[in-house]
Amino acid sequence: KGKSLYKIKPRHDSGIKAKISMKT
Amino acid sequence: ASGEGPPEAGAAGGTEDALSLEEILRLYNQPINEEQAWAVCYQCCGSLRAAAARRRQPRRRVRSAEQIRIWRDGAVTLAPAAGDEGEPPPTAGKLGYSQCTETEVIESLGIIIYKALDYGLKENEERELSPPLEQLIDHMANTIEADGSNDEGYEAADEGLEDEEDEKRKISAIRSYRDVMKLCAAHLPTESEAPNHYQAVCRALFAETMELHTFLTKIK
Repeated sequence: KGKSLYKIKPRHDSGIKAKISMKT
Repeated sequence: ASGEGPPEAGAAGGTEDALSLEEILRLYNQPINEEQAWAVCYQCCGSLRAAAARRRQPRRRVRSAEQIRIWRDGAVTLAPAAGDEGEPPPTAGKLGYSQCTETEVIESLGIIIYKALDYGLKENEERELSPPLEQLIDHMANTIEADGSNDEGYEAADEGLEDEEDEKRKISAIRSYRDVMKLCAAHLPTESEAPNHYQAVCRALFAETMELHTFLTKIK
């Protein structure tokens, strides 16, 4: 309930996940 | 106890007034949705801004989702991390405890919100975020690099002086809680509805999580 679906893609080196990972 | 909101609550149990974002993530075992991310950002920055105006607490980085507390009424506050427990004496100077800048708090909040959106995903997977939310988090998490400055305490001075040019450039530099809140408000069709809307989203997040907790407890 109240949760929307989301798409998953392969992690990209220039993506936000990589950038966030570099910060932590 | 932290001076940031109502009395502290424990783990989800049915009568608490607040849940941590970590508890919510664990209970659902899935990430928050985008609207909840916007709402938590807005509400958390709202409480941080109010606390800063009252100078009631030192600025602390957000270290984990455990610190972000969603209250029954839709408020979102930041609790001290384990290592930050205990308020410093009012007379304590900068040497008394570790302070950080507003941009550093925003940066850490952006990182924790992203992690809540990424919760449960594998290392080689990346969630596709809507461009505005990705841009918000990107700017929050990179604020210090945005222009190399850490302006502090100007937010009251420039109150009400924004014009269209300011609106246009705002995305290029998030330096205050207010900047984050403005971006979150701009995400809505009617910006003036931001306080009520985001409070309602967080109130619903709390209520639905408690409902789920009650249900799971009954099943057990």
